[in-house]
Amino acid sequence: RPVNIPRREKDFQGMLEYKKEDELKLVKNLILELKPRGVAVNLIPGLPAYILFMCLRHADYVNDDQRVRSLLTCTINSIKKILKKRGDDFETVSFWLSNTCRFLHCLKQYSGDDQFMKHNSTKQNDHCLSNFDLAEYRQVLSDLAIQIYQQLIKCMENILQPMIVSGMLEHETIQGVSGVKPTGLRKRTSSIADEGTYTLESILRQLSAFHSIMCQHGTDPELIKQVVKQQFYIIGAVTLNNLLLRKDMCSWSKGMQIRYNVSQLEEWLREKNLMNCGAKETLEPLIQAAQLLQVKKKTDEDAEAICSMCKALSTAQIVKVLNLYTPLNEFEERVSVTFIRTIQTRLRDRMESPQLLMDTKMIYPVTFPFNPSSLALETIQIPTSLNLNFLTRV
Amino acid sequence: PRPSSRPRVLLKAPTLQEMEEMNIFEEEDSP
Repeated sequence: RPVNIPRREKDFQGMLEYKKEDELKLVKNLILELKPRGVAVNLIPGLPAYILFMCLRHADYVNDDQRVRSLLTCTINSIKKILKKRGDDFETVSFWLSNTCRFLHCLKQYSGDDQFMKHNSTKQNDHCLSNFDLAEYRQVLSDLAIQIYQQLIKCMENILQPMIVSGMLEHETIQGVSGVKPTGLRKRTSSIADEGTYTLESILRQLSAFHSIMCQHGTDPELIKQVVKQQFYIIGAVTLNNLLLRKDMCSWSKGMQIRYNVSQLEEWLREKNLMNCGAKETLEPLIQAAQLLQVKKKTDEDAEAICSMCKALSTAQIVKVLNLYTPLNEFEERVSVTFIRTIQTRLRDRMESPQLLMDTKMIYPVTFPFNPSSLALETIQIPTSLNLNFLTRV
Repeated sequence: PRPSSRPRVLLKAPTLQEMEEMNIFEEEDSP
């Protein structure tokens, strides 16, 4: 039920009037006390952003620059405050990332700047800000969105990190491939009890959970793609680093298992229609390491094939895998020192960093491509559950 | 379209850091 006395929609101008003294109450109810898992579940995606923008439009309409500044400062500080308090909760961070981006898109879409008005309806053009140019505030909001994005990545990493080694390397799903443990290797004891061990399935479930939360919050599709690419980078980097440090992970059968796991991750991307987001490419070093475990490593021709295949791996990484390679049965052999020297000679002219391990903390730069909305501001109604009955639709 | 061709006034914005310094939640935050 709308808060206000029903009026014909065409009578509204898509603004929300509020008293100056209600500003703190507005951000308190709409930002600080809004639970993404409670009331917010049933809201239209981005509703808090639209409400804040409609309040801002009214402050602009009455030509009150102090009110515009104050509302923007109050909004930005409240978002920062809630993220300080609940920054480890993926849902909260995702919710405010999508709303901050929507607010930023609104500031562009209704700025009156031609470049952002191309997709506007006539009515939307009528709703552009009349008195103030908020370009500088758009920059501040974009900085804020970058901070929130980085927080989202950290949050996601904290959840994903403990699953990766277990799910991508240790847990074996292909039956009968590595029933025999490499001679002389004991099963590495894990700190996680068997029943608590993460599998590839756990990783896929977690990826789906992240994806579904972001979709539910109306996160821009282009932004979701960047998050997924970063998730895949972390999975690939952590897996490869562990492979490079563990002899028991460098066998023909582990290569097989890793390739199977990678194919499942690719299948997940296909299911979510995310094949073109660059995520698969971030797994390339891991894919090549897995191939390296499986190819023949004896003749000069093998060396040549390896050098042309492993373009995403550094010489240090290739040599390390070859040194760690452990035969599983009597039909296989260790890699000879001569073969490794041949590889080193062939690769000596490569210009690359000598770094062995991948930087698991690296974050790709994020962008927020403009994504205008077709939603008509004058049709927006405020659910009573938001406790904003002090706002008046204008 | 806007009723007049009057240009919009550019509002100078503080940085994120400066905004944080104008603590709007002072009363609430103090112990």
